Amino acid sequence: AAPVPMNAFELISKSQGLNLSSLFEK
Amino acid sequence: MGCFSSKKTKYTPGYEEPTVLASETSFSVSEVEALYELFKKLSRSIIDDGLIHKEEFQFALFRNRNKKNLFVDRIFDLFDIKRNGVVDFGEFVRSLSIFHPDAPVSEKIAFAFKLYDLRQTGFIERDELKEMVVALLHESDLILSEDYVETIVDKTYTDADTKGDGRIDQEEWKEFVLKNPSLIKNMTLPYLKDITLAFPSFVLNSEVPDSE
Repeated sequence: AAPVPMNAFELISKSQGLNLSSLFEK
Repeated sequence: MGCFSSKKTKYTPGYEEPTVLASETSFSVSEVEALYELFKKLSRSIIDDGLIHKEEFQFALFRNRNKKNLFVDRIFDLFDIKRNGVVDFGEFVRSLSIFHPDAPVSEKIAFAFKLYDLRQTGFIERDELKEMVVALLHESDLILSEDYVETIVDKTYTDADTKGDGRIDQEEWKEFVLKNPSLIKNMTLPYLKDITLAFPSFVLNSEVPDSE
């Protein structure tokens, strides 16, 4: 498994809710 | 007596002219028209009223209309510029423009700050940061001890809160992001450059000549 980032914002930025590319999936 | 049917396109509420939106955003006129095809699809997915409701936004992101997610709530609230509970076409284009690869980095940094400033106090407070880490853990398979979460939040504050007042202001946030550009990687959607290829049907509905 990938190491857990020690930067909280980096961790948060991986949320699926912040990944808007899903809006474009057909 | 004849019966006529108008061929003029019926636009959704909040529709704005592509030429106007293109002039105010990072999109070209064709890209705005292609986004309208996407917008129509999203805004009719659950409630067919030509406006994007939060449920439709959640459904597009998770294929589940009832999945609660703190970050989707925050994104939706920021897209909902008029704060009336729905996202119209103009709001959709203006907000997505921040995610365009050509949008200024300063806009992306400012948007991310607003996103993380959960209670809109003008600062990212420590308890807000911890709340977001806990929310991220809930939505993922990652399990971290309470102590470990505290350590990560403390470390982040040590690095970002350069004034040492226990909260992150916009200036500190900007400096922190410039040192850690990966933090706003999710604020850029390369796909937006290819939006006209994804929705070629915009050409059929276009009312603007190519030269514009």
